[in-house]
Amino acid sequence: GSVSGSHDEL
Amino acid sequence: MNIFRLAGDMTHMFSVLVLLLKIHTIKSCAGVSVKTQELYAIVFATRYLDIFTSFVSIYNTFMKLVFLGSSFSIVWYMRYHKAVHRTYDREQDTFRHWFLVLSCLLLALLIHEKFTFLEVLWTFSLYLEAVAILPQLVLLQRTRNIDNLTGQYIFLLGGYRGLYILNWIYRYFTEPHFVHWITWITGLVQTLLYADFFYYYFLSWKNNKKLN
Repeated sequence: GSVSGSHDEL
Repeated sequence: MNIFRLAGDMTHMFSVLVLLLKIHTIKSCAGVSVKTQELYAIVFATRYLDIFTSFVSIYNTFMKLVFLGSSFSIVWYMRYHKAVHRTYDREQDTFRHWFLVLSCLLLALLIHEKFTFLEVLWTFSLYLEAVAILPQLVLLQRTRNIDNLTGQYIFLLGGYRGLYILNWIYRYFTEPHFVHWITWITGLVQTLLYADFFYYYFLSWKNNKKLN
């Protein structure tokens, strides 16, 4: 998915 | 994924599982603030809105479901389960946490990375998580002594974001352009709020006496 750097964290 | 982030996620998962286990097995929520639990439910609800739209990994989706499920079931137990609700300390758990929600929402409308619905709510969830422990810490100071499970819950909850800070430092040095000031500052504030709890928790562990 197109996640920007910070939104791949919980 | 790096070892700091994995350790952080595991610590966080154990904290909510310790609390859920305590409430489910001994049917007691003594010393636990339902307001902090409600704030955390809101944090996860607003942070994981993209759970169905942007897929990151099985792990990511699984953990989001764990956090959503555990936080809402803890609130349900404390509010609606008769036996558990009886042990809830309503007189002491009086923090006006809706003011926290409102101020974090206003702050998110002012300071955010992108002005989109998901991004503002995601930023709101970061601000709210930073202060979500306040009702619990206030209740802690009013409750004479707390049971081990509640102490362990708070210790693990405070520790997880500390491990995330190590993860951000690691990612800053290993990934170009990995800069997220809002995440870093809120994470630091959140961890610092636990400082005095960690101090007393360490003392009670060192002197092997009850935490109070």
